[in-house]
Amino acid sequence: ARELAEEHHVIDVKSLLPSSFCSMPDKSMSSSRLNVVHRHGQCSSRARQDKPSHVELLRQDQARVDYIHFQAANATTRLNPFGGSLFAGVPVSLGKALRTSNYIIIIGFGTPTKSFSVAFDTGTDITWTQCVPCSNCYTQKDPFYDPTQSSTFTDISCNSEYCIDLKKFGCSSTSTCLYHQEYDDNSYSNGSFIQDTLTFSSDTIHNFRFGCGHNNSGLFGQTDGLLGLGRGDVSIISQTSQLYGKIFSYCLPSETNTIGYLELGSSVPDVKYTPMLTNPSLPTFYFLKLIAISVAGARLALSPTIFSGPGTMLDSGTVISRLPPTAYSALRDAFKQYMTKYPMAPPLSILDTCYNITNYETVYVPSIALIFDDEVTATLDFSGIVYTSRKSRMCLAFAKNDDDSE
Amino acid sequence: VVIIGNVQQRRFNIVYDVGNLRIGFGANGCS
Repeated sequence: ARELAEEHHVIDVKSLLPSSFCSMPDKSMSSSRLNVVHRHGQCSSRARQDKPSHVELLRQDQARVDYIHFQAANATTRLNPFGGSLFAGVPVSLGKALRTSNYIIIIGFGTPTKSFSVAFDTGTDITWTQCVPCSNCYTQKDPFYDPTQSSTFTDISCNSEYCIDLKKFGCSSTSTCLYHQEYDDNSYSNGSFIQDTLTFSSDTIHNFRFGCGHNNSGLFGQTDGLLGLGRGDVSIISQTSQLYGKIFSYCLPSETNTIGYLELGSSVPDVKYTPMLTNPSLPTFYFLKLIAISVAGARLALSPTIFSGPGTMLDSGTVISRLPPTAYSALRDAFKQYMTKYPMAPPLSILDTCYNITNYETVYVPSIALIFDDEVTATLDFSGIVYTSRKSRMCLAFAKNDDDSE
Repeated sequence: VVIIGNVQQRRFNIVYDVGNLRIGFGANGCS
């Protein structure tokens, strides 16, 4: 019986669809721990206002992956600073993608502190929020951050090392630092690189350096900006290394009424560790070594080099995992063998293996585990195995890259 | 590159120990 239990999940079909309510506590449990909610779930105040279709969400996800692949293929150690004035047009040079992150947290900027809902992203270093004066800002629910209303705000000189550390920086007419964070479908954030107090849960981080975005455009929904959790010098992880020791953890909730957390500075019990790998050409991202995938308890017959060749990245901002085509085909075939009793349904965007479960109250899906270096096995929650847009379309929640070397 | 996206990360406690260059996974998080 135990062996069978490890082979599959028995899923109540109702649990695959979004819950109609949220039960989120008002306060976090510790001074450096924040609640995490899904941007489009019931625990987000923006759930009804900013709810793109599943096709649009997956299209944005593919755009992000295209961008990551573009960076990997064209990696250089440092881009040229853009210079010039704040509102000068900046050429978009990196293709056609957008980084988007679907999980949000609430942080505070300034003194007295004001709250802002920002997406968090391990694939980005710089933190930014929309900022007064807003010459070109998109609609957000919260009032814009106004540095003139904060007693702890200070400018950063464009000659300072903090400014020069930015991937793309510039100098204003008053010699203050300008930043430019560009994404790829003409999405961007331009503004002043400043410092002010950051409130993270009940912790106060003085002189935190972030972007005060005066000119922002793109598919950011109605979030107030972005929190960068990357490995680079500008990220909150690097800036708070003395305070939190470069350790952070999170749990991303499934799209029901559960909540997650983002915590800086402490580990979590009962976790198994696999080595973190780095790529000097891609200094923002977190890499690790995926060595195998198992379906229903059986490892797929794949060469170990199928994953180690291209490398494996862990990214909080990509929605659907991408596998080499050879590995994806093996996974899909094993999954389909287990799902033969269910009628198939048309593909959903990048998801090509879908089922119509309209006539079922429970479904059985095989367990899937990702196995990392040192045999660290991550047996996926059922919400990580299937992506359900509606009962008539429950899809295997994996997609493939264009070729095995990508 | 192979990318592990956030759908597959759901309900894991994931620890980024950047100083010690290790990443931890713990199941049944977000409870």
